[in-house]
Amino acid sequence: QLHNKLKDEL
Amino acid sequence: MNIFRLIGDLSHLAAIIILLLKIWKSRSCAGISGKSQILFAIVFTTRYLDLLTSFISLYNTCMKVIYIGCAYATVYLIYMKFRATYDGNHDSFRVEFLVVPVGGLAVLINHDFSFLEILWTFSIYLESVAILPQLFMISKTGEAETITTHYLFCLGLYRALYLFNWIWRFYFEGFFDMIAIVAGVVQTVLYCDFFYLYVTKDGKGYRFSI
Repeated sequence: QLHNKLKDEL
Repeated sequence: MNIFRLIGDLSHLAAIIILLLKIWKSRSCAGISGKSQILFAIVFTTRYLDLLTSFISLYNTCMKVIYIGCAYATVYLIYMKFRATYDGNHDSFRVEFLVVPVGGLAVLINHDFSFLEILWTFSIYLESVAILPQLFMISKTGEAETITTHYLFCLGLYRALYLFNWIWRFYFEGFFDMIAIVAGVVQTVLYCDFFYLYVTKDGKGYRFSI
């Protein structure tokens, strides 16, 4: 999903 | 990576280091809420379990290890090494009123009903309210050491910068995460009152009435 891209954030 | 997220991460790192050094050098945790530090340790533990499952970048891995290490070191200093200086009477916020609702919300509102995703969601929600025991303690004692206010300023600034990071990423990369954004707004709003006091009363000591 789109939000999984946010998993590169701390 | 963009400038907002980089400065945000550095501000977060600065806050964590400032607090750890303040307690270590002054050999005292007076005025520091141990409960907030425990909540932050829980936030990092539940959010960074992916350290074991996926490698994103050296920067990502190093920062996560540093955050977790410093969080537990700070909790250790407060509750073990310098526990004689821990002001338990003023650190009286009922954290169960935070953890239970946040836990329930993470199970109800998340992007994906999987173990790691619910833990990540729990960590995002918990982080947004984790500073409350600290702000509550300052309002009870009515004062805060200057170094503590710098710690809080950096901590509040980090998530405010992340809001700009999410605007940047929506505009340039076309995606966003509503859960992270809403929690980030709540987290930043909680600091607004403190930001105002910090900016208007900078310099000669603080009398807070948050």
